[in-house]
Amino acid sequence: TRGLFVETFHTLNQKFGEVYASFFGGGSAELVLLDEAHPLESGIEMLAQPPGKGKRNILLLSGGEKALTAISLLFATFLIHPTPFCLLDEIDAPLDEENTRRFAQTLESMSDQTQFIVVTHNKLTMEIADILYGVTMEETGISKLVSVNLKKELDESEGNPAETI
Amino acid sequence: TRGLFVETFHTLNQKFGEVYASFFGGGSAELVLLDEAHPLESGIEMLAQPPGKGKRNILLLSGGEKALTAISLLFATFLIHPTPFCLLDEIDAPLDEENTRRFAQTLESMSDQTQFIVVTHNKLTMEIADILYGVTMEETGISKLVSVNLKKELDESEGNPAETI
Amino acid sequence: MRLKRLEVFGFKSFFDKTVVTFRKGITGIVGPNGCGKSNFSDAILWVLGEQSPKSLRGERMEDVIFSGTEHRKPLSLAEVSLTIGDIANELPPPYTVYSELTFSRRLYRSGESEYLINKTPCRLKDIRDLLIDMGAGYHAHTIIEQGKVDDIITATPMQRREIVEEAA
Amino acid sequence: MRLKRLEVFGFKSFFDKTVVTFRKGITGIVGPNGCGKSNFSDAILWVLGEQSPKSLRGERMEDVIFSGTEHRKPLSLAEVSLTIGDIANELPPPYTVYSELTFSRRLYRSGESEYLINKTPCRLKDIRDLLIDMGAGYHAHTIIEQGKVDDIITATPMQRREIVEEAA
Ligand SMILES: Nc1ncnc2c1ncn2[C@@H]1O[C@H](COP(=O)(O)OP(=O)(O)OP(=O)(O)O)[C@@H](O)[C@H]1O
Ligand SMILES: Nc1ncnc2c1ncn2[C@@H]1O[C@H](COP(=O)(O)OP(=O)(O)OP(=O)(O)O)[C@@H](O)[C@H]1O
Ligand SMILES: [Mg+2]
Ligand SMILES: [Mg+2]
Repeated sequence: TRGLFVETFHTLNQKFGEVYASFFGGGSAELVLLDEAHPLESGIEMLAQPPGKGKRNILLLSGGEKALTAISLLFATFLIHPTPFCLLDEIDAPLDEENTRRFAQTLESMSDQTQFIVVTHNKLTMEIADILYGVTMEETGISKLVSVNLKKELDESEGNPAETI
Repeated sequence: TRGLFVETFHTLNQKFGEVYASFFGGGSAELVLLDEAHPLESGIEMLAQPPGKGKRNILLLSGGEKALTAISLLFATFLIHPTPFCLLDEIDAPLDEENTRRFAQTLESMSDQTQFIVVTHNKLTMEIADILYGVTMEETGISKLVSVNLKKELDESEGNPAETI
Repeated sequence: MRLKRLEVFGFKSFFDKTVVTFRKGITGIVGPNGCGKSNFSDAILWVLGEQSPKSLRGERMEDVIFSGTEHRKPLSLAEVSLTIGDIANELPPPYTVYSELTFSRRLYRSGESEYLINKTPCRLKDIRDLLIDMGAGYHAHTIIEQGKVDDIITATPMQRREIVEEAA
Repeated sequence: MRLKRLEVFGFKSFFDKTVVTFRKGITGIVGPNGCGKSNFSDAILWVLGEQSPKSLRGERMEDVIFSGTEHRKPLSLAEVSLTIGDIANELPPPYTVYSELTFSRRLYRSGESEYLINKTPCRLKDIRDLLIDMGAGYHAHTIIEQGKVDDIITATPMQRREIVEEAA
């Protein structure tokens, strides 16, 4: 399985770099085996360099840059090992408008191979949903789901109830 | 100093409950000394109960509820021990629109005793700023500050440069 | 495989039985702070077999059972069922004939828990094995909880190895 | 007391000397991801005496010195100056006569660091003592870094005690 791991690691790295460059409009990202001689036990370092910026420790990246780098790796793993479904809880919270748009577009392009459930407060992300559910507490402390008509939601209004028995 | 600590703790608790109730429109919040007999060494538990909801562990609160509870305590300490200035970096990120409005209003009401520097992506918070600076990287990797005219910013446009020498 | 339906009853803030149907593509979940969005995602994490109360933001597993509001008494049972359809892979007997599978999980306040497949009691291991047969076994990669997106950035090199190993 | 002006030079992504004036009330800082907003707030945390590189998202303190881009070479000095005015409290000599104070901090790539008050070299302790005299000593409460707002919620009871003690 050593050969298999090294090969998959290599492919993952390639995809990670590609997705990263598509999100940041350039730059590079990679995973590095700290101990190449023992790939099955080695720790893994991560390098990421936004376009035009210097090489430096990933901890010095900004909140939004860290989130987008992590999302690039997540999506890269999906490209190698398609997963049938994925649940994301406010993963777009640290992103600015431009990066939210890029994230939403990429999510949309991947949604024919993966079913996504996305919790969000962001209107740009809501717009790409095929179906939208609003969680409400008409009675305090009791959650209900109502299916929401997006056009109306963006104008801040109600929706018709989902099947709440 | 034991008497002083207990007295301040008591006042802090009172203010914490007040600010919390103003943010959540009711409910209760308090700090509890785990070992009342030794107030100067005791650990401190925190209880918070949004209006109409049951009493339960604060870890079960939502992301937005946790942030708003923490902000209530922060503002309560300012009411007891006014601090000349305070810097908040995207503290409003987990909040929905309604809670962001309440946060912004409270911030505004406290800004005559405390000078605030607020980093935000949220237009509702930008609106209460007395002066707004945009940080840009016209040259990749190099930060510059430009002072922004709020009205123009919300229509997504440029600003005139701050004193960048 | 595809998620078809989720039924939640007595789990966290879902007091009444709630049924949600999923479509292909992207299902969006929206709503104000504290309304139950993350509880909804916790319900999915739980029915797929999550064993750590801490990952469900609780201290004990009983914390997931509806524990009351000002006007409602606590319940003594939490139940979540997840229906999966369009199963492409060949499943082992006795499940080969099914085109849909429903995984259920129940927890009683007494601490007793049950797992079921198509309403027949089973072990957690059976659910886990079937998920792997359907290609959804790496659930660590399929659910990103609130605020946890950049854990892989701040992880140690050995922790990062575990995350990459699951995905690779 | 009130913040009047901040001058940043060679600190993180602030290559050119940047001067910002503060007003009474609320100063908003906005901009896209990665443009330097948190670096700006790190500059304030640093000039007030922060000693832990980790709180500035670095591994060594030298990480705060501008370390280059594709087109610019790294610098060898980071310098931040914070001017404070409207000082209400009585300050100890020799600062009693001043209506404005400027705290500065420099770090050279060699590792050497300097602190200055009104351009006169001093010790970190002098800056810290003056801040307490002006009522701004509890800086732990004055700066909430990105993503850290609910640390008090997830803290242990003893950690929570420390936070409350500083504020009370
Ligand atoms: N066992 C339980 N019984 C009843 N209510 C519960 C239970 N566990 C948690 N809750 C309630 O659920 C609420 C939190 O819901 P949740 O975390 O899903 O909110 P959210 O919609 O994700 O909000 P945010 O946008 O702030 O993240 C809390 O107010 C909490 O009191
Ligand atoms: N010593 C340094 N020299 C040059 N650039 C640096 C240095 N340290 C950090 N940076 C750069 O600063 C950027 C991060 O800036 P910062 O964290 O202030 O962004 P931000 O505006 O807060 O963004 P966000 O909205 O995503 O939080 C990174 O891209 C990093 O490369
Ligand atoms: Mg949530
Ligand atoms: Mg930031």
